[in-house]
Amino acid sequence: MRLAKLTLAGFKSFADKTEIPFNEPIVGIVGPNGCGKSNVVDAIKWVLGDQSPKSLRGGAMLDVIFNGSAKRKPAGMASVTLTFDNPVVASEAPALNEAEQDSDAQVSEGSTPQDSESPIPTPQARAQRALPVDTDQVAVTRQLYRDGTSEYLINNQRARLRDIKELFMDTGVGTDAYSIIEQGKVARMLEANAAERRQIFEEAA
Amino acid sequence: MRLAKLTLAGFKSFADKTEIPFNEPIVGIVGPNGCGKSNVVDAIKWVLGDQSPKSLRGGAMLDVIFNGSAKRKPAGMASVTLTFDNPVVASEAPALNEAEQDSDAQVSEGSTPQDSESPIPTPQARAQRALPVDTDQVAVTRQLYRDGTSEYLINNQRARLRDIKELFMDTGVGTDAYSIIEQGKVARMLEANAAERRQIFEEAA
Amino acid sequence: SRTRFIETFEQVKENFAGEQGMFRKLFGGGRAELELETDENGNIDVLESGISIRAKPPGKEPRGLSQLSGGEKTMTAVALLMAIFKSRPSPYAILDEVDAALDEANTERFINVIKGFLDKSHFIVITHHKRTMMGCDTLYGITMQERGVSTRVSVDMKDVGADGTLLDTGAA
Amino acid sequence: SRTRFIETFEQVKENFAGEQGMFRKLFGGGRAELELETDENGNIDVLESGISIRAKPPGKEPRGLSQLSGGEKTMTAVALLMAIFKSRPSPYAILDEVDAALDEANTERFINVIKGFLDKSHFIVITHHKRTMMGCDTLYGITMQERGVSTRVSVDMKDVGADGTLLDTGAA
Ligand SMILES: Nc1ncnc2c1ncn2[C@@H]1O[C@H](COP(=O)(O)OP(=O)(O)OP(=O)(O)O)[C@@H](O)[C@H]1O
Ligand SMILES: Nc1ncnc2c1ncn2[C@@H]1O[C@H](COP(=O)(O)OP(=O)(O)OP(=O)(O)O)[C@@H](O)[C@H]1O
Ligand SMILES: [Mg+2]
Ligand SMILES: [Mg+2]
Repeated sequence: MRLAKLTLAGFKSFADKTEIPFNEPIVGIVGPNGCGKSNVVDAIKWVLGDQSPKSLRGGAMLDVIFNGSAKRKPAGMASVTLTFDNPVVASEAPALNEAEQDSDAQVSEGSTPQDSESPIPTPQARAQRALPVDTDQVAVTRQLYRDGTSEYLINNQRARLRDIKELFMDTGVGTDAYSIIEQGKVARMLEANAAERRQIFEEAA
Repeated sequence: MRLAKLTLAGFKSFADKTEIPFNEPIVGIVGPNGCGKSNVVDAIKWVLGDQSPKSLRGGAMLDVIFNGSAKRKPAGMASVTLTFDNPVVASEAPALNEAEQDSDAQVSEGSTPQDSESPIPTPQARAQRALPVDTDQVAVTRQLYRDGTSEYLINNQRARLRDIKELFMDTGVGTDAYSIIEQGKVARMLEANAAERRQIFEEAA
Repeated sequence: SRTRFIETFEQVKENFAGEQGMFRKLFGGGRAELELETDENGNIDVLESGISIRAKPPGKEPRGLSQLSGGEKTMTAVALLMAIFKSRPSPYAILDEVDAALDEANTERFINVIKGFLDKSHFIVITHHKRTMMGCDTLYGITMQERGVSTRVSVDMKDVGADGTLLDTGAA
Repeated sequence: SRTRFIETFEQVKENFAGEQGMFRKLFGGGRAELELETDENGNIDVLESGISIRAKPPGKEPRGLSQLSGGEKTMTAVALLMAIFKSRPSPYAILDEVDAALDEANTERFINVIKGFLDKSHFIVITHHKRTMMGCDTLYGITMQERGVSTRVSVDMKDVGADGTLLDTGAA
């Protein structure tokens, strides 16, 4: 499972729809001060369910919506989509009893067209994907309107924050301490006291 | 009044006597990570009377003494001297009455040989210096021995911390917030709350 | 969850402070320690106790983390982070100007260590350092051609000046 | 001390947020504000009230200091510092890697602003940025030829690599 791309529209300084592909092992983001690099990090934290305006460097959650510039009016909505690659990884199948095998094969043939290269899941090898959604890509979306209403979507179907959290359970994806290091926070890991450090370990455990 | 030079010996990573002249308007200090650049800043704070081990990035005050390396034994003492230029600045003399004028002229002729260029203070212009010591340079020294005894010196004469503080009263010299910006502290001025910010203003007032 | 915590802790300890651990890799030597703190009676309560770190760059005798320099602290924190990463890989890592305090030699070591993790995850690195940019597989520029509005531009290494500036992007 | 505080505050406010103030100089435009905070009844008690800052880079509408970027925060803090400096000059200023978060264009503006203060004080600047080094009148290198022991070496601009490294100092 890998990050495929990020799409932002109306989120912080990204007034227009902007797409950032992540199709290489190390992607560098560069540019002058104040141009929106750290806003990209905020966008990823936000779409993964971050609920704290302070951790998104704002005062209220509405501060994530583009609030205008010299030539533009404020936007009415902020929308961020994070797309993951979610290929079939053939894995050792536990031996299934006969009846279960038949019903399984039928369901997966019907629901999504498999990649032509990846084999139709034979009863021996059960199609496994890192995310419990049976599609080659999973797009997670979060939207917030000026009136305060917000929505989560998984592959364009409405979902709840709880569904997003469950989707990523035990995959290491989330807004926790060790996979996203915000600007200025790197030396803080050492300056934190022993109990706070424990926090980082608990998230990893 | 200007900074002339800094001399360190046995202070933090400066095991050997090291002199850093400040004879240009902007002096740059460069070098690899961990080589002792910020230790120079600590040395200046320390010699000006900083009493807090924490603000000198240590646990106890003895941590400022060179505590050894792969090939060297720990030093027995740390010594730092900060030398200021303190030239005579002829200034408008308040009209002095006759008796005071005579005794004044005698004192300064006897105590220190004036620079040949600077005029002998005539009764009209009283010799003024930025620091209340009648010498062209003023060297402030602080020493700390392993046994914990410490000493302050002004031009090699023993002094107390109170004398150092009085020496620099109203000159803007000191370890306060706005003339020494430690590593990592620059953005903190903004992150501080309104009351802490006031602190910086009070020191300046 | 008690055994899980101990297991993770021991793994991270080995990945951080071991002979082939991240600390020695990033500093080219030296020694680090990671311990669970004992309480006042000298006992360790796995589910409660804090975590203490000691770091000794090669050839030095620091009396605690506070004596380390800005760059040494960053490298120690990165070593700890990568040690956690090794025992609990995550599909991605996002590092926002983690190299700000590093000199060129340490920036080089930082990039080389990251390259050792690409089998398990990929990295998104925000930087102003030319040396880090050279270590990336692809670069995206975020600029404001119109004041206040961010846009993405593709950047080729040849568009980056010797000091890390984006040439010719016409940022407002 | 009350009048002294008000006098200093008004001077710093003008030096920071005025038309020709430090903020507009460092950002090439925009607007800043410095106010004494009112209490819940709307009164200002000069000897007690806190100080609030607003900063608006040119062409942007931030809703508070927290929305500013890392570089914008540094430039705002430097502007405030220089404004205080202007009203209460000190014979020296020591800046330890103040330019760490700045891109090249802002580093350039930072150095130019410092150069405007040399009649009253002199500056000691610790940096890893080549552009800042180029703005200094003289450079001293602090290296560790012997591990763990700092020594001072004289540095010529030509000894500094394109990326700010000291060439050939043989640091351990
Ligand atoms: N809701 C919003 N609408 C419009 N602009 C916003 C909004 N929120 C933040 N901004 C702007 O985004 C800018 C900050 O962007 P960001 O922190 O991403 O910069 P950066 O590229 O990381 O810069 P640096 O290199 O200095 O860290 C600020 O100038 C801020 O005014
Ligand atoms: N009492 C001491 N005796 C010996 N060495 C010491 C002492 N106190 C601190 N040090 C060493 O000094 C080094 C830190 O130096 P300093 O913080 O000045 O580095 P720096 O040049 O500012 O680096 P950076 O560019 O990373 O900020 C540490 O490696 C520390 O071990
Ligand atoms: Mg940023
Ligand atoms: Mg330093």
